[in-house]
Amino acid sequence: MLEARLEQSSVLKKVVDAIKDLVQDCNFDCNDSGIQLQAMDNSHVALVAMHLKTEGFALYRCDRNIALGINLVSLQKVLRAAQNEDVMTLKAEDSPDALSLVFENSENDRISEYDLKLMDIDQEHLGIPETEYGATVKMPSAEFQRICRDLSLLSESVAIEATKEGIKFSCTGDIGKGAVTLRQNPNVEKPELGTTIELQEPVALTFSLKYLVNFCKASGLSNTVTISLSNEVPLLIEYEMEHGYVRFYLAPKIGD
Amino acid sequence: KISQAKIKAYYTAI
Repeated sequence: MLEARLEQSSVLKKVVDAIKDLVQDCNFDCNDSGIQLQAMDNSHVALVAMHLKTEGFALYRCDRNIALGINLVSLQKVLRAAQNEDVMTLKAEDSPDALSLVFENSENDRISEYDLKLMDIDQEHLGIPETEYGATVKMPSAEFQRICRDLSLLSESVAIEATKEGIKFSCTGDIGKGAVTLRQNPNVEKPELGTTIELQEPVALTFSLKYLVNFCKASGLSNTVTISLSNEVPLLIEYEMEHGYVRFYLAPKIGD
Repeated sequence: KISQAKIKAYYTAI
């Protein structure tokens, strides 16, 4: 059986908020390394991978591998009943029909108990090899979100170019064009506010802004975001948490 | 013309 306790409900609430607009139904795979998820969006253009590691739980017990088939819209309805500071306990049998969720406030005088019906989800998994990326950019997640939002008002696509000069986001649309260039600017006192660029080789790729704006809903998970790019492979956007991560992979747009 | 590639084209199904 599974029994997993999070000190703060906000962790799972933020993860679900981050991915619910990209995927609807997905398996939460529970095993002795924690709770993992991998799912593609309906159009098979983007992929999300999430890992909440056992170290992030106040209590974690999972005797055998359990797949929890969850509709994220339904899960979000139940999670709305949890206050951010509530302790959350997830429980499921070995072949569960339902996931039990218990929310307890810090004063220990309120216990909320919910059951979420589970589904059988036959999900395709992709093997993603360890990749040496041509360019890796670490920057404030809020700034990345702002750039994606601003450019999405002008165009459907953004060209991302990483060179030794910096990383340039540019787009062209019906009303005009726009570009934002970030230069390497490490902040010694507050590393989460700095921008670092590791460049092995110049990279130039084009991506759909609709997806990037969607990924930015994970900005609440981390002050920083890591963007990894290589020519002709999907972009990797990673939000790292204290004990886990949410990663998004996005296929580039290609010239015919 | 630019077209959208699929993520499945890059990674192997397991």
